[in-house]
Amino acid sequence: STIVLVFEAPKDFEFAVNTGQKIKVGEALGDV
Amino acid sequence: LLSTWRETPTQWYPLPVALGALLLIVIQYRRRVLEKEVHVDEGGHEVVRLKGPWTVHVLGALPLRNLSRLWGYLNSLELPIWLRPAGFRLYAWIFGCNLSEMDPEDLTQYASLGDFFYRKLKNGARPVADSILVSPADGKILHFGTIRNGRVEQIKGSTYSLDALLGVERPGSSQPTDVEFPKRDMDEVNDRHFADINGIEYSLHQLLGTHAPPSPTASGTTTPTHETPSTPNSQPGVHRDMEDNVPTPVARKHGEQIDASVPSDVSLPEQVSHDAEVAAEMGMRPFLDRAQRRPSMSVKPGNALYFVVIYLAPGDYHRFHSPAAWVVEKRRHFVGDLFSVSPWMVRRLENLFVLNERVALLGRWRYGFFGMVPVGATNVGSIKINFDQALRTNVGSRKPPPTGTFTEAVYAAASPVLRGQPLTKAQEIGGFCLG
Repeated sequence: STIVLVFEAPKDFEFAVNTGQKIKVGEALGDV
Repeated sequence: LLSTWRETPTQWYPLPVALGALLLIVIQYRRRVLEKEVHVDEGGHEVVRLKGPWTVHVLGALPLRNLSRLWGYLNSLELPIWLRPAGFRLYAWIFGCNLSEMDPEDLTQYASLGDFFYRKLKNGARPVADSILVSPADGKILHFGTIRNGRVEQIKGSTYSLDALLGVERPGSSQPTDVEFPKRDMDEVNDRHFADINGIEYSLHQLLGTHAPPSPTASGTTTPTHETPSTPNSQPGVHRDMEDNVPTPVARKHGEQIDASVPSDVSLPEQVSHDAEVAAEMGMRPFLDRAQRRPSMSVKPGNALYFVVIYLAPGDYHRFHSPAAWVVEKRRHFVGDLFSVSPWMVRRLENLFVLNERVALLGRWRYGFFGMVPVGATNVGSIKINFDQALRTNVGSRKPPPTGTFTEAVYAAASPVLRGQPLTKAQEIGGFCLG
């Protein structure tokens, strides 16, 4: 199963993850 | 025949090199042209088709949906208590589950593998980061980035359409207000208490939010799990669950939308002040005008559209949570195939995420549009949304509709203030079930 998030955010939004990285519920995905 | 086979001489001769080269060029040209070819329907919307190597086409020929439901049935069978600890420990060892964070930890309390798969976590097992966007699930980041020209990158060099992923309003479909229920369907409702509209069964209570006289359930229809209680908050288009008092939406089929919004003359319940507080916490304006309330994928100046894809492996915790504080205004259920969504398949099957069955939750957050799309797979075809009791995924016995069509429900009646289903960051939304 997969979850796709699509969202609008300011252009200074930055992801806090890397491709292939394991992640858990509640961990930061990104921030402005 | 035997003598002919034995006595006919075989003569070998070389093919002209130029002819072979020409053949290769033609094959390559045809392949490139076909790859770039985009099929569109009468409305100009892209029609997604199965594309990929021969292995993908072989998988596409399998009855994946039936296999998925069979898998779900087998895993719903109750296991003997003596077998549960050893069986679940073996599963946990193979797929790397952390048994110490489950609630409850006692393995004998999980009646089946399906129960174990949909396990809960202990309170505090997942601390929530102080960030505007957090992970909705345990898993692996497959891909992330910016959406350009309405295309989402599946892998490097391969994209799929954002419209195909989330769905678009089709010609003939109206907005969820001021729409009359079709006369043909009203006849069916009167006759049977349940209506079967274009392949979707509706409970009359859920459909209209009114009290219908009790009548026998027609054969081949479902039985409602809850009756609509008579409460001061009962409103047209709203069905409140008796157990958890969660409002469920009114389902509507493409082009047959039904008003699920709260009429202006209905007195607002006490929930209004609470919702206003939630709105303030989210940085949103309550009572937005209708144009602002609708999810829109046109971004504001200074903003951009982003995406992230998270893959949940078989051993992962399979409930999903809200990635941010936002309001879900509608959901679109796309009935599709149920291919595996493993990274191996993602690399091979183009348009995988717009071919599979999925539920698109669309709404808004403090920066504008927000969408969350749980995508099913062969082993986990069932998607649950806690605040949407009407949603049924991976349902058999009916011919699936064409790829790209969807059924839609609006949550406008869930909160009179926010005109949608408000969710706080890390709040549990639902999950994936086996089969």
